[in-house]
Amino acid sequence: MLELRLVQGSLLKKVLEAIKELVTDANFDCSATGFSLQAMDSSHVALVALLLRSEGFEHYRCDRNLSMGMNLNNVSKMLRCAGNDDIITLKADDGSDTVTFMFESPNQDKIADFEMKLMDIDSEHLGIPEAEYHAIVKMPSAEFARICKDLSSIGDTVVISVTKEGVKFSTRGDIGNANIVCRQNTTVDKPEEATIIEMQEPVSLTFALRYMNSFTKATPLSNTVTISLSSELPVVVEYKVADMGYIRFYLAPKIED
Amino acid sequence: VRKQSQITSFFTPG
Repeated sequence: MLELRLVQGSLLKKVLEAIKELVTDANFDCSATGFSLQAMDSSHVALVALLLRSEGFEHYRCDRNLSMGMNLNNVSKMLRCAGNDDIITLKADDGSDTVTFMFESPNQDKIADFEMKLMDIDSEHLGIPEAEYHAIVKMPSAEFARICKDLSSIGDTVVISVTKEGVKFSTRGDIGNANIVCRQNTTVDKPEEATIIEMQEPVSLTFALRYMNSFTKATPLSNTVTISLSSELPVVVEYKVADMGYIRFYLAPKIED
Repeated sequence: VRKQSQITSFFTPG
């Protein structure tokens, strides 16, 4: 028996919008820890890891570990039927091949049940090793989204370089090239507007902008984004999901042939 | 020329 009640249902709506472009089908795993997902895109270039901790739910009942295979486009169709202020409850019985999404309006005057068929998905779970990152950049998520969007109109790849001068995003294409430098800036009115650069050593990595742009679909979830870089490792682009968890996108770098 | 690497070459099943 599984029953997860999320008062801030809009978070789940935003989570689906954030990952459905990257991943088609995925297993949602429920355990005492929380509600999680790990999945790669079809080319195995990017990986998304979602965690919504059990403490973040108003009610969290998960009698035994459960893995539920879902088509994310179909989940998104279901969740789009929930109002932004609705409370969303996920329910599944042991051994059932369906999951039920229940939507309650804030004043309880409308209650809807949407039942969705589950599917069998063969997915391999990857171990993500703990890493020491050479540089960690925290910046406004809207600024990062703007940079990725702007650069993708010039080129296909972005070089992200962190030095003590700041973080530089560069691209080049047929029509020319572009460089955007963001310096550390902590003298802002609100903490979420700050750009904070923690650098152990300079790092420079090249990534496909198409994936970066896809990650920025998570922008509505959080005012800030954290980008962790180490040479020879996938970049981690992390968006917090309120105070209950995160979405982490891992993207493999483009490397010298 | 740079080539796109895959996540599976950094993270292994487990």
